[in-house]
Amino acid sequence: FQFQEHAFLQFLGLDKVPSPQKFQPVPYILKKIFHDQETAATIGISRDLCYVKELGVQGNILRLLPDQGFFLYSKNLPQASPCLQKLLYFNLSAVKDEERLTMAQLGLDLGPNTYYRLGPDLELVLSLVQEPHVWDRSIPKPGKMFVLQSVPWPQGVLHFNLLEVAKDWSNNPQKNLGLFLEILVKGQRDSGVNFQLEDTCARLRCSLHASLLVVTLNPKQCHSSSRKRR
Amino acid sequence: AAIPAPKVSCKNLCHRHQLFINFRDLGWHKWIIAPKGFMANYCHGDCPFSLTTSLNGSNYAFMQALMHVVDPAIPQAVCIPTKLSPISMLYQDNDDNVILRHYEDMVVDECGCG
Repeated sequence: FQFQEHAFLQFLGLDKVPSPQKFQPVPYILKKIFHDQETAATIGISRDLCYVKELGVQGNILRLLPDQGFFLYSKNLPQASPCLQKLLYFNLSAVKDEERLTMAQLGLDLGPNTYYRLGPDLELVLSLVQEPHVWDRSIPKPGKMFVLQSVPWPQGVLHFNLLEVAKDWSNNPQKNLGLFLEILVKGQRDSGVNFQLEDTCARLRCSLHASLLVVTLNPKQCHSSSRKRR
Repeated sequence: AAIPAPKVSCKNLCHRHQLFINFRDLGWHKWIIAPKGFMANYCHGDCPFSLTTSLNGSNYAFMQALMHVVDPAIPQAVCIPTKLSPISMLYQDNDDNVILRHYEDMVVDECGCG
């Protein structure tokens, strides 16, 4: 029973059998969308497969891209440098040319929502990297900043809309140099005790997890809904 | 008096045959997160004229079955899906991306003569 594996993989939009080293954590929202769709199909409710009701956007392919960036370490004294500096990079090459991007949501998970060990407030700065990273320079030259936000810590997952940035990266892949994330501990410059700052930053580095949720619509599989409405 | 219908055993008549493909049998459980397998049901069976009205058949199938009786060179009506449902697949690709895709008209729920 020779299973025409290659044909079926192509049908799934894959060119070869994936062989992941380890399973990525599946976020709650993807599991919910999967189960909602399975339940609807099982009980015979027909749903629009080209509209993601749970996210309120059109689309029939959802991808969660893991961050492939790396931490940067400043040469300055702890007080004088941010608690955490990270280059975030997301590989958009899996998105096919014919697909239309309808959502790109950056998720920054700062760690569990535990309140038994309240950390200090944090200041988050997110900017676009517009020049390739030069190795002898400790941090990339930050370009356009688009998030400056202070958050109480621990905060759980923060979400940022990157649709326009992702569209630009998808149309001009050479522009995709990633994002530069800096997190400062509010008032860190006047905190007298080093080890607390160090301990706080080390904990943040361990718990930070970044991902990009991308939703696309494949026009070959999804005819324009306006035609359906007509 | 009713003309006795030819004795056709039910199992030869057009109906849905169930077939479940377990992704583990193909070694795909290593990259498909959910579901565990895929219902590859199919339609198969005869569409004799005498039963086209009851085998969930279309009007066209009734006419084709009638024509087949008149001229056996005309093929019989065929057993085809009459109700389909989509599936969703949650899987991981070679770039460690987690992908959720919906595929419409993938599972055969009902069959009929068409």
